[in-house]
Amino acid sequence: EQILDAAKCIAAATAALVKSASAAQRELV
Amino acid sequence: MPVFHTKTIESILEPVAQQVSMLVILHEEAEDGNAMPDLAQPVRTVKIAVDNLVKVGYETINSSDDQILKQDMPPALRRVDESSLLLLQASDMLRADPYSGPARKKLIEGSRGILQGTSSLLLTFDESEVRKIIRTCKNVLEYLAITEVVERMEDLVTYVKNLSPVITKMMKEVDNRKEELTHIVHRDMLKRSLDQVKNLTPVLISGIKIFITAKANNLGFNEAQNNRDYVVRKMSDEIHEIIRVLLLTTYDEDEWD
Repeated sequence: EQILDAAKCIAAATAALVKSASAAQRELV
Repeated sequence: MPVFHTKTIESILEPVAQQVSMLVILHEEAEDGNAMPDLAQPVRTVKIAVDNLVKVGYETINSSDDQILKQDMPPALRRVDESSLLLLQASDMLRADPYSGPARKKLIEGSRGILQGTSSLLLTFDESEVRKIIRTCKNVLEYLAITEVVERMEDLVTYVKNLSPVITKMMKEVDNRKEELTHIVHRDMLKRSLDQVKNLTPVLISGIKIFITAKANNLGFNEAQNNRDYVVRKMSDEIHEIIRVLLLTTYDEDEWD
């Protein structure tokens, strides 16, 4: 289903974004 | 961690849910924070994915005849879209000030919103798929309800010819759904009811045959009728149980909060 593929793309893109942001925070903790 | 109702939803959302949880924890542990990197590119990638989901979502809405899906999907799409705007704002604010606290909060809010909106969207879509399976189940129930009109062998041939593909379709759809569920108890309940329907189907045909013969010979008519009706009731009960279990979810959107 197209909608599942589109949701997978969002999830992957959001996870990558959040991971980038976390990496910067992690250096401090 | 929240429990996702199906393996598909779990496989899509679990990795991002973990990342968002981690970001929240890190944010809370290091309130002042390090300088954030430039998030413009990953945010743009998210926005492109969101725009595509919104497009595909509205295409799904427009091509569907499911009124509940038509009603429930737009708010989820709006949630995702609005959350992506928060991410864009956060990215702009962080470019101006990599230490900005409000920007970090927007980043978390936007990420959470995308997670929640995508989750609602997938749940809405999943519920619509479940309604399709339930329609197939109800189709079988309709055939079972007319069993009593089968009084001759010719009727039985037609009855079996019509009932078999519908029962096969139902068994296949419910079996696939069973495999999708993350809850073992629900899976086992579906399996038990499916096995019952599978075992009772030949018993039903045999029962109708005995009823037709008993009617023709005027011998043991009441017993044959009672036996046939019992099997019909038993099968109907199992299919109602399948429908009940198909509608069970443990999903609770509040868990995200």
